[in-house]
Amino acid sequence: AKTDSAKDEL
Amino acid sequence: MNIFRLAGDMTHLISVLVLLLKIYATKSCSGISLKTQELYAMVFLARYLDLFSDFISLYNTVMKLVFIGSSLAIVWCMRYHRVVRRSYDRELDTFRYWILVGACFTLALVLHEKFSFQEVFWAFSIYLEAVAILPQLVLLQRSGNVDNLTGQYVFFLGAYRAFYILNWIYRYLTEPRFTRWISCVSGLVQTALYADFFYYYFISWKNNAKLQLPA
Repeated sequence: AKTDSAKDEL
Repeated sequence: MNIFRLAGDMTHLISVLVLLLKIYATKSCSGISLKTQELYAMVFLARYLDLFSDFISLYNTVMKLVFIGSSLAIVWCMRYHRVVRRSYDRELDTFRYWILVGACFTLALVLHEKFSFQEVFWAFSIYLEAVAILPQLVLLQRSGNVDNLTGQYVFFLGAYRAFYILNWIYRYLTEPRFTRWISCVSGLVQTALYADFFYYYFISWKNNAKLQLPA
């Protein structure tokens, strides 16, 4: 899974 | 995903749909700033460079395609659609936005999470989005009366980032290592720029009057 620093927001 | 972020994305989607409705229903883009639309197209193209490299979720990918597609379609429409382009307020929409683009890119080169191509462009898109509404707000002040759909478009566009601020507060409180200073500070600046618009929008809604921004 992507770490939370990934850009999971739009 | 939390309720604040979902509400923010839906509000953002509504703002795009309202703008598309206005342009297609009235075949007119009067009161709409082409420069703000072009800035938003740059924002999405710079922010979603990871569209094909990082798959996060179907929702994420679909929404990115919707935002990129709609912003490019609106810019195309306002520039080349033979009926719509005639109603573009060319002489009022004169904000020199390349200054904003240059300043935001320079800031992104200095202030970013990681010094990589994708991260610098991501920070650039965050800073640029914070100021992208300026040409539109200037145009609204110059063009005096604002038609309902245009007012609603700007209102939803401003409200979506306010929901995102609640989302960042929620994630900061619930996720141990969550920090997004670049997004948070830019989001606060972005929402603050709408403050006076929200005030006059509320007044017009309360008095059930036409939205009038003071010149």
